[in-house]
Amino acid sequence: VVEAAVRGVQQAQAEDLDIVDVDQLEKVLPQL
Amino acid sequence: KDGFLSEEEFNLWKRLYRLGDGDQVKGVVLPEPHFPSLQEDAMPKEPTAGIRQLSLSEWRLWQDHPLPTHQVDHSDRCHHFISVMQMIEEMRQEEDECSYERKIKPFLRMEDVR
Amino acid sequence: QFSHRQRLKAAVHYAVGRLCSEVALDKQVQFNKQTVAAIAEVTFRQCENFAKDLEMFARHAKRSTVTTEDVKLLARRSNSLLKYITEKNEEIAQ
Repeated sequence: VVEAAVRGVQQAQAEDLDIVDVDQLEKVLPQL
Repeated sequence: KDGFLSEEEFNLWKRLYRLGDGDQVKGVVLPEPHFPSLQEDAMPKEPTAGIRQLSLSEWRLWQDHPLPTHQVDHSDRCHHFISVMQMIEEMRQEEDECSYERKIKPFLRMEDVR
Repeated sequence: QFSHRQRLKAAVHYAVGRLCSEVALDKQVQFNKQTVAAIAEVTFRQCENFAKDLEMFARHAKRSTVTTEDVKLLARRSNSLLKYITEKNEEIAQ
């Protein structure tokens, strides 16, 4: 769970966002 | 016979399949798995010239429904993944209130959590 | 049977929400509810995979009880995860 959350945060930060939306999670999910 | 290519097969391979200097893409590699939550700050390696790093998320738009199979069905994990991607697709339009939460919350018992 | 599964799902969803809040606090980035729900669903389904694998590992070793050795096998594909799980296991064993 923490891994998914941290990767979601990294993706959001990469997109200059301060909230993790499903769009960000969707990008990290396949590799997770 | 010994598990290696015969001379003839080797030449065929070299001619038809081998990625070489003459090719724009000289090789492919899967992304390195690393776990940031385990404080594993992997140095993002500079992609070496000509080596294409494959992306596991580039085609996610296709990954919200099972694609046709031939003789081997999709695995459980694949079906799980597809259904979560479908779920994400359905939730994408939701503003604040979460449909998943609304359906599941009535079943919450704190003793189950402890 | 249905409500038992739904109760488990609700408990997982609650726990995932708590964990995401901790990460949000630590990283100063928020999670919207849909993201928490998606992580919860991934987690719940992953637990299903784990349960099947653990059962198979135990049966393969001719045991009727799942042990921490089986759990380590779950983490076998990643060195760092295996190392983390092994250390955690030793901590618990003490």
